[in-house]
This record gives sequence, C-alpha cells and structure tokens, in this order.
Amino acid sequence: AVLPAPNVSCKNLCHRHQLFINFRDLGWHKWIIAPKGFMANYCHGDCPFSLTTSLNSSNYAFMQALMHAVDPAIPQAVCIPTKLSPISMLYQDNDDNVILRHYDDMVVDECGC
Amino acid sequence: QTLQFQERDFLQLLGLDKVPSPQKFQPVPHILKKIFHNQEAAATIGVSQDLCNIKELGVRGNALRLLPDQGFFLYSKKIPQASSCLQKLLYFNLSAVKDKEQLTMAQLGLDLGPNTYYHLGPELELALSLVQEPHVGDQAIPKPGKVFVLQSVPWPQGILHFNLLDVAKDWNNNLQKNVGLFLEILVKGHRGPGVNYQLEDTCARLRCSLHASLMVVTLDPEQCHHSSRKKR
Repeated sequence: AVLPAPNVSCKNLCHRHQLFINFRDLGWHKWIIAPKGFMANYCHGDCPFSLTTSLNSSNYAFMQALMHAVDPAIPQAVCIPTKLSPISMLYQDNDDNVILRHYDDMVVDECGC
Repeated sequence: QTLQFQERDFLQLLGLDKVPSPQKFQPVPHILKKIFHNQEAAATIGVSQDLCNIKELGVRGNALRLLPDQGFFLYSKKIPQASSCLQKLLYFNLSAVKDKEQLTMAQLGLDLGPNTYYHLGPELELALSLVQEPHVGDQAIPKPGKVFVLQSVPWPQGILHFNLLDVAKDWNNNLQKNVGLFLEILVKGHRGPGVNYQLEDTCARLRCSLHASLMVVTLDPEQCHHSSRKKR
C-alpha cells in the first residue's frame, strides 16, 4: 500500500545549511594568516519516507523510514553529511613559527539521510 | 564560557594549547602560499587529494612549519680572522614538533639578501658546521665541529637551500643535541693583512640582510596511514 506522503514543507527536509565563521569575529585573524574564515556548514532536517526514495540516501535510511512510518516509536532516519572536503590552515604560533596544516573532512559539502 | 570551551577544543584540533598572540607576522615564503592555494583550489572544485602528500615538495607529510632562526651573531674578542666575514650561530626551536610526528623534510634556507655585495668584490665562501659545544669556557663562542657544507657563494645567490633532514632528526630525537649550527662566511683568497674597506662594507651588509629559516615537514601517522599499505 502506498504510504501517505506527509506534507512536509521543503525547508524542513534534510539539507545542508551554510554557515560562514569569519575569524575576525573571533579575534583569530591576529594569528591565522589564511583563510579568512571557515565554512561551518551543517546538516539538518527531516528524513520522511518520501525523501529516502529520492535524495542520496542510504538503503538503511529507506528501511528505517519505512519502519518509522509503521511504528512511530522507531526514530526517523537522521540527516548527516554525505560529502566532506578538507581545509588548509596557514597560521603562526607563539614561537613565531609559520605553520601550514591540512585537515581532512572539515567542510560539509552534501547532506543525506 | 561555552565559546571558551569550544575555542579550546578547536585549538586542540589545530594542535595548539592556547590562542597564539604573535607580536608580528613572519614573512610567508612563496612555496607555502602556493601549497595553500593549490590545496584550497582542489577542495573548492571537489578534487579528492592525498592530504598526506606535499606534491609541490615531493615529500609525504601533512604539516609544514617554517621555523625562524633564533640564533645570534658572534664577535670573537680575538682579532677576527682576516678571511672571516661573519660568524653566526643558527638555532631553530624544534619543540613545536610533537613526539608522534615523523620528520620527512628539513630544509635550511639562507637568504643573503638582495645585492648583498658587489659581484666585483671578493669571492665569498660559506661554511656550515655543527656546534660541537654550545660555548667554550666563559667565552660565549660555540666551538664549531664537523663542517658539513663548504661552498662558494654564487652570484646572484637568491635563497640558498641545504638539506638538514639527518641533522634535524638527530636534534628531534634528542633535544639536548640541538645546540644549533655554526655559519661562517669567509673571503676566498684573502690578500694578506690590512682592512679592505669594500670587503668590510660587504660584510656589514651581509650581517644586516642575512635571514635564515628552517622549513620542516612532518607526517602524523595517526592521520596518515602508510601509503604502501593497499586498502583491503
């Protein structure tokens, strides 16, 4: 039987929310040479059954959404990062060393259920 | 309060124990800017990359540090050797390198400054040696040990680079051994006693413009698994 698709408005659905943190707002521009800020994107939103059949969701999310539709005591699938990218930081420490480091999986590019 | 906690956690992620408060920004060498921009460009277009490989330098590593020289010029109380143009103790503080990190590159950069001396002037020779003893008796003059670099100073010289990986590994394994390097710039084929004013002028300019730094690349084994191990 086709499950009733809940009338969830798009903006509540699981998606990437962009958030840029300017290091100047934290006073960190005094020691971070580059970049000027950090993309602190995050994932948030509902994962109703209808979404799991379209968005880049895992099969597990499909099954959990099905179970949630049958028994609401089972939580919905969760909205998590599905694609991340690294960042590099060029900064100076207290010994006047100039340091360049790479950090993996720091910026959320895509989200999914 | 919460922000302070979060700030401390973020600093730990960067490998720092407190917010740095540098007095002045050190000059950032072109190669660091180039590596940074290449990395940013690749991340922006979503190209996956090996963060533990510094392809611009051809070494493995995920952290580059440019350590400024914290040494000092040496003025021997004895009448300086006629052929000696300048003597300097070079010292680099390696304590920023964590124990778990492996050194994969240590490159000494000696910038003798632009137009440091007239190319018509005397030919100079550069000697680098390990410091055998940090100081001799009450003299603060370190005793130079084995000379491991001896080369004439080419013209125009730009920045001279020397591979110090073995020396830096030795220092990093035993910080007590890190008593610095002895740099001496000599005049080749010096013609006897008597002050050569052009030479004195050249040496004075060298002392003003000499800038030394040590670029070290390290690999954090927790973040970088050995490249040869194939994924099962």
